[in-house]
Amino acid sequence: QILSGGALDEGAIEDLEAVLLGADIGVEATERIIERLRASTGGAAGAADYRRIIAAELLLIIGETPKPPPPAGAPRVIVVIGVNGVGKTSTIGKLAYRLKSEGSSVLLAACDTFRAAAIDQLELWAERAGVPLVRQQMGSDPAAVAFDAVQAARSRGIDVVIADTAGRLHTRVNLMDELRKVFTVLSTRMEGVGLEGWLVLDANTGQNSLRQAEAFTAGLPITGLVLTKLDSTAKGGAVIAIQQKLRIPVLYVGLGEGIDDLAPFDAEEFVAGILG
Amino acid sequence: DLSDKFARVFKELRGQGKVREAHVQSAMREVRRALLEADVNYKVARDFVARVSERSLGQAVLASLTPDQQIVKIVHEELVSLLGARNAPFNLSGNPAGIMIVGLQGSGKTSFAAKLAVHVRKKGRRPLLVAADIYRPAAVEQLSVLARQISAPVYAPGTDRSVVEIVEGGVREARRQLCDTVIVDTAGRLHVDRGMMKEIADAKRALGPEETLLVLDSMTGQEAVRVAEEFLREVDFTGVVLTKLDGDTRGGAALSVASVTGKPIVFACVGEKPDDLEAFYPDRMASRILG
Ligand SMILES: Nc1nc2c(ncn2[C@@H]2O[C@H](COP(=O)(O)OP(=O)(O)OP(=O)(O)O)[C@@H](O)[C@H]2O)c(=O)[nH]1
Ligand SMILES: Nc1nc2c(ncn2[C@@H]2O[C@H](COP(=O)(O)OP(=O)(O)OP(=O)(O)O)[C@@H](O)[C@H]2O)c(=O)[nH]1
Ligand SMILES: [Mg+2]
Ligand SMILES: [Mg+2]
Repeated sequence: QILSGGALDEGAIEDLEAVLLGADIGVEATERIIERLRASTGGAAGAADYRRIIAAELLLIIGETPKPPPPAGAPRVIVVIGVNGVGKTSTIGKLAYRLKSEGSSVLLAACDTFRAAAIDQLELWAERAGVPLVRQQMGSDPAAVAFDAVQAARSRGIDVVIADTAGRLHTRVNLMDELRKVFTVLSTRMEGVGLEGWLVLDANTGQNSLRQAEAFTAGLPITGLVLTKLDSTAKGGAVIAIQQKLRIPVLYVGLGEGIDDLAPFDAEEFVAGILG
Repeated sequence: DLSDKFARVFKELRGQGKVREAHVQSAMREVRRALLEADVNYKVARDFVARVSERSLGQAVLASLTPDQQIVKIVHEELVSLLGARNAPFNLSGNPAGIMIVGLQGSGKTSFAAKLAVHVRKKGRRPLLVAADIYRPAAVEQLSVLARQISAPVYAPGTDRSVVEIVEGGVREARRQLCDTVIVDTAGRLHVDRGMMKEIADAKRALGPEETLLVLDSMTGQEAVRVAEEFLREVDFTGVVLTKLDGDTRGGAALSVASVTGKPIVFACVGEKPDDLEAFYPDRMASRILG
């Protein structure tokens, strides 16, 4: 089928639109990408060219957000947040193991003082990673545990504190306030810590990931995203819209349930995963 | 919302005389967009729009003085009929009756097991919880803590036995404790993990359950179709449980799963506590999906 100048291969465009939608990129972001594709390609281009143009576009969106250096201060404190079941606790275990293998000393803070066996779960990960854990009773104040942990890290000269928090839906105002308090206590009562928050998102989640990102980053120092469960068949395309709107980089991806299943985010691999 | 969008479509086109196919096509584009924004799988959305489009091109709409309202009604009706398809009551007739809980990682299975135990107890049954997740750190402890919180017996022999052995042990334990309902919590697994899917098929054979429930996170995106299809093929479930409906996700995954598998959505989870379980209401879900 020969395309005359100016004629677009509508079949190929429809196929690519289906790929983008199927990757959870969302209808608005997909429309814009397809619009720009139509505008930027002349006639006589076909499926392969369209794919290349879209890949470049996605790479521009997802790859252009710079990874900021960790905030100045010691110890470095990473508070891991996100909705229920996305993989916060597992990610912390994997991250502790990775940072330790990269030469940092790490301490974990069990600030999920609510969910059944949450502290036990983190404790097992701490053992696996070979790092110390600071914990209190179930039901204790998460901010108090965080404070304790950072104080312990300070006195022991530990480089990084990673705090696990309870899963919470961003629609629960009281739970979001509780989270804000953890950050406030650390930033106001712990002089000189390098405080940051990482938001964990599940690659299986659809457009709600964007709602989550907007809600969790409002008024909190969120410097990075972790996208888990990319070993599933879901493509995690919701992070495209998140990049466009919030410019927060994806730092790591979760690729399974083992301690080694955490990898630094690779934009090219991610885009290749979407476009196949 | 969709009603307003339709009203605008028909108002804009009103000057062009009687309602025609163009009006309906424009309205259908709005429907498709609303469904995609709600995470309905794009193929499911396409098929759904095709059905609604056909009905909307009938005389009831074209001859109506309020065609936009007619179409909204059709969309809502079609959604409800798909979501409420085959609303079979939850079947608990065996002794012990077995219920197996399966699904992806983190979907809410363990929490749901406790909620289900509370629910069947209200119906006069005596549940035994069975901790068959031998992989996730402290999964057995999690179910044991929940069981203690709701004062229900739990069979949790630890992680040194196989899942099949734990299921068989659970049935024996139910008989021993005079429990008439065995609720088996299993590990989260990927629908494409052949080994893990085989494990659950073997466990199901050992349990011979009356109900196998797929627990699905209501914020699941496009992949909900594939997840449901794989679980249907490898395990064959009897019902679906939607979790985390207390959030603000539109929940289009519900339509995807219902229309692709034809299985009923039997429960809605609306919180973390053992009491946060509701029956599933198709009309409420339809309104939620349409935004
Ligand atoms: N396949 C896969 N499973 C994962 C990944 N990350 C976490 N999981 C699994 O997802 C489930 C939930 O993980 P958790 O670490 O407990 O999640 P969480 O966010 O801490 O959960 P809550 O504290 O209850 O909110 C567990 O079964 C994990 O093994 C991943 O990258 N891939
Ligand atoms: N807000 C809310 N949270 C829920 C709901 N159902 C479960 N959760 C939470 O979601 C998280 C995951 O629940 P689990 O019961 O551990 O999920 P799971 O499917 O057993 O996880 P795996 O065993 O790791 O696959 C926990 O934090 C639960 O408290 C719900 O309906 N609403
Ligand atoms: Mg956790
Ligand atoms: Mg579980």
